[in-house]
Amino acid sequence: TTRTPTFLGLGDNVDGEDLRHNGSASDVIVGVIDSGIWPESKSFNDIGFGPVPISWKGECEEGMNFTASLCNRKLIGARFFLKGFEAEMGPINQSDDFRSPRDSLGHGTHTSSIAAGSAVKEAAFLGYAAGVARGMAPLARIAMYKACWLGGFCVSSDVLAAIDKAMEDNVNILSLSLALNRLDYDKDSIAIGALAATEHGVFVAAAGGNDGPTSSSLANVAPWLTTVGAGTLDRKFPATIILGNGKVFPGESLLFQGNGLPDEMLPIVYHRFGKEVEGSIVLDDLRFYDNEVRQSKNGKEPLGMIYANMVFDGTELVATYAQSPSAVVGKEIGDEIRHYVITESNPTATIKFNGTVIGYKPSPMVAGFSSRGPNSITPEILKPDLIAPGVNILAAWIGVKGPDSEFNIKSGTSMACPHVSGIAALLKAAHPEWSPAAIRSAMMTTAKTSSNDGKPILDSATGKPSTPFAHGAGQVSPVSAFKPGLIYDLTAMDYLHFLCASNYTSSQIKIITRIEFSCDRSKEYRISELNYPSFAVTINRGGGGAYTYTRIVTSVGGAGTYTVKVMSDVKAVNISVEPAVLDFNNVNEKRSYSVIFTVNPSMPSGTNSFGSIEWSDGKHLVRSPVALTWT
Amino acid sequence: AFSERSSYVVHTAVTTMTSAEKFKWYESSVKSISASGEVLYKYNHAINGFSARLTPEEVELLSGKPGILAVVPEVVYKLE
Repeated sequence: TTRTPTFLGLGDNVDGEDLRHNGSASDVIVGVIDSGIWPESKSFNDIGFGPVPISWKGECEEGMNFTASLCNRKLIGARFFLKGFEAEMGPINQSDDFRSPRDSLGHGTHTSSIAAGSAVKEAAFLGYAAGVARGMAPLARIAMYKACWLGGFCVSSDVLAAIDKAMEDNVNILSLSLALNRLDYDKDSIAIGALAATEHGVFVAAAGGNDGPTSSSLANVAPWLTTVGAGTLDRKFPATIILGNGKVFPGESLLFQGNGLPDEMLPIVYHRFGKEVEGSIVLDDLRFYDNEVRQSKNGKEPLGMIYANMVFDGTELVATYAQSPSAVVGKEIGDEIRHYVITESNPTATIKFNGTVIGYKPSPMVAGFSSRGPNSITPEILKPDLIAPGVNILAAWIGVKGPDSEFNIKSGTSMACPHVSGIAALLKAAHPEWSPAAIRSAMMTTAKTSSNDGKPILDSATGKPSTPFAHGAGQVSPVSAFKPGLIYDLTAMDYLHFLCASNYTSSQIKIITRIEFSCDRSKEYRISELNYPSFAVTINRGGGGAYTYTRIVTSVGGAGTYTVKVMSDVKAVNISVEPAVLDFNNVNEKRSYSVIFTVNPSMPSGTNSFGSIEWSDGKHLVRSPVALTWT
Repeated sequence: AFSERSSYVVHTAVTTMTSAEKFKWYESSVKSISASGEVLYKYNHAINGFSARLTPEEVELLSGKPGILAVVPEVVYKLE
């Protein structure tokens, strides 16, 4: 990807000091379960790579247009799983897809290069977003597990087979940019497989889904998964729309090849009225976010297009490929243009395109499409865990679909997820002894909650400050995550206790964990005791007014005295922490603390309140988000 | 008969067998309820179990057999 390494503080220079933490990342293997890979992409070149890690047990499977020799010291493995897909959907049409690890959709090539692509100079898409493209962990190795086929569909038996094989192959990180929401854990192959992988020491990141801004729309919400939402970059592709009445509006350019529009004002027609389009700019309504705007109206190419949003009035507009010079505007501006075109007898307009602009403020903003909490399966676990760049992301592309370009720009939580997977690879390299939960904790407690203008992160869907239900702990901040000071760790036993607290039966627990485990009926299991780096409190109307959560923190920064600071946004909640000071004498020492939320139980149902609990020793800031919901 | 079949992920309670023994047991479990039931995958790490193409009647028969924890219908995830 271009820009995101710098935006996240990692820098663009792969040879420079900015990657000082990345020295041993070449031993880390990132497994990506996706639509396959285009091995010829420069993002998968292995120049300068040493032999594959001795732990690697995987293979480069051969198939249609894919030989074992296409793997190298960067792309060390590639497999494909389609028995389940073909059993459900019938044999794949080999003119549409490859019966091999080769990617026909572009998605898997894009995501795997975001996680761990090698550095490629002079990358761009039709001239946009130019720069050095590199993955978050450019020295890590990639293994592709193709389990997603035509239409971007991935059936659970294939996904489970991919996870099974990735574990056998000894990947260290798994990246899953696929989702389906509202699945109970014992019915969800991703959740079940990911728990087995986590117990095996594999860090698993998963996309939170693109069903935002609807509330409770998140997928992949199990507490052993790292759930990733999407944020914007500080990069835009602005366009200016000028109407014949002299009014000027800001918009965003779609990505097109060639020159812009002629200098003169052009006739503008409204697509809804089905007028002739040749020689005109066409104004079209954009009713739903679908990441693919419609092209070519009435079978004739217009000179240019203006897509005017009809749905929400957010300022976030997602760039996509267009055949003719095109721009997108939000609803409010769209309404003004619509009014002008309808009421003026001979309306005219033009669009000026301003290329790629860096440094846009504020950023990040939570993407409107990024799925939102509360967690629909376990409301007491706050999700998403964090956000990462997922809007207008340039990354590697395939040679058979869409525009003829080695790179493409795409948006989605699919693009955010591999940012976190790649950063997890860097953390695994720097701290090989850290568990998957420790790696997630480091990323969450050091995440940024402010944008580049110093103000709280905004939500694109509303234009107002975002909440932890949209951004979780905040935007991943990799350099800080290397030295988190304290971590919240979790073991397999903690997850068993969590399942007991969630009232799963012994049989369901055995399905999810493969372990024969009976919950102790004499013991009171509580989800609030799961040592999670965030707090979600569900308050029942008429219930007790105090909720106690316990946590254990482990010092990974050595000796230090940490004091706590509590932030809360409403007076209906009092948050106290005991003890308020934690002393550590050595690395790996553990200390426990309790948080007591004393609340007014009679707040209206649906009320939310947010805050944070921050521990600091003056050098480290260890921050946990808090979300309270009155049901 | 094939068109009546759907895919299921079958979770089993076998934990003490070797991989080879488990895989053999998975095959024989399906064969015992169906002459034409097809095992898609045998899993070794992610779950204790397998996936198979089964008719609704076969699902009912298999669900009642000792050692079978659950027969879960296939779900379809989507790239995001």
